[in-house]
Amino acid sequence: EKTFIGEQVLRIKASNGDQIVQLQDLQSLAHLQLDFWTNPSNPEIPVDVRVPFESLQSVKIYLESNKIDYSIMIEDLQEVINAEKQEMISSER
Amino acid sequence: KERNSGAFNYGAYHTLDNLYRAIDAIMLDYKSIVSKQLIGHSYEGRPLYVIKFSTGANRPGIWIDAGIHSREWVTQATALWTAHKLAAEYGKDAFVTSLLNNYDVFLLPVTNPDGYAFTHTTNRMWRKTRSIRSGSRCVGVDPNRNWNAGFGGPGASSDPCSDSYFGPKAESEVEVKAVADFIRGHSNIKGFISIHSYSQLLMFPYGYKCTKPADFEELNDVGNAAAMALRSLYGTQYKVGTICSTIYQASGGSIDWTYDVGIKYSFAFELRDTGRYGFLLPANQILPTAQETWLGLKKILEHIRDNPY
Repeated sequence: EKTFIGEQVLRIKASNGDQIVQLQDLQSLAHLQLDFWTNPSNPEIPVDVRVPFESLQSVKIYLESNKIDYSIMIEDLQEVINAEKQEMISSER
Repeated sequence: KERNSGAFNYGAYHTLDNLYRAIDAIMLDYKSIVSKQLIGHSYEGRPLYVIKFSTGANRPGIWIDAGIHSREWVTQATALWTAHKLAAEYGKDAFVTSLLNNYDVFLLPVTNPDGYAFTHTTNRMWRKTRSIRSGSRCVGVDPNRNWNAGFGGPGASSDPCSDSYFGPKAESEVEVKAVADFIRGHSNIKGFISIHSYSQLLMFPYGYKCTKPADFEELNDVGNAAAMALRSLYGTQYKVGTICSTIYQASGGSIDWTYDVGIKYSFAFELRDTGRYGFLLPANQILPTAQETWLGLKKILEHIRDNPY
């Protein structure tokens, strides 16, 4: 079973069209294995992206070096999944 | 164990077999109006079951599907809850009764069963089909980029490893082809509603191009009325508009195809989910989501009922 230990979901806020283009470039980097939950299209809509642990550093450096604002929406995805599993087990009981 | 169709626990995750048993339970409890129709099989051979609600012969149809991206449980749960609602309220609720006295409703609660099974066993965040093709190390196609509407255009990827890979050709995915064949075969579907999850949107065509559809004003009015009705229950705010204006240009989507083949009332819901739970919407939010969605859905269904074409 694939686990998501250390994977984070980032909420990225582009401030203009140029940053949207930079995010679209980021999206095209297949080796980072990013899972875009919302796609970069409009500065008004935040972009949520799930980032595998091994790509976190690269993605954050990319965002910071391009002065693109972001926050960590989910700190550790596996913890969310574990908590949900626990909740499901207790509600089944 | 679920004792009957009214005792289903929507707050818990269920295996595909469990969901199919729940469909059978609804069918058994309401057999005079509910039946199950096999419309095809997934790539890995799982059945694609449509719940058919019908009270008479030769009626026009309304299609509802859910869970094309498999990983958001709230989507399938909402579809199943809606199925039970339609069955249980026929003969009791004036709206449901008049709807089903005029239209057949076809509801596909699990549009991507392979993806659904895969999220339960191997990768919780999977969203594609599970088709394999020679020459590629990556598996699956995004089933909502695989319809024959602007296929292969902007907002879809040609990279088989991408989560939005459009596939080798339109309808290459048997799950997509099964639904398209059903719609073509029926030939009298008047409404097509696709239920997805994440980001609270109610969309209508187009996504593969950024021009307004011919029925823009009407679809926009219906969509806004639906969003307002939905919001009345818990205050959940929806954005309404074309796919291109509300989210982004995305080609090969289902409602663009249905609109282009003549189904005027083609809509897609993106249900309540802020992303903060990673598609694991807390159990106590599942039923409220289904309930509020019903109010929006009802507005659209009412409009379809009252505006035959």
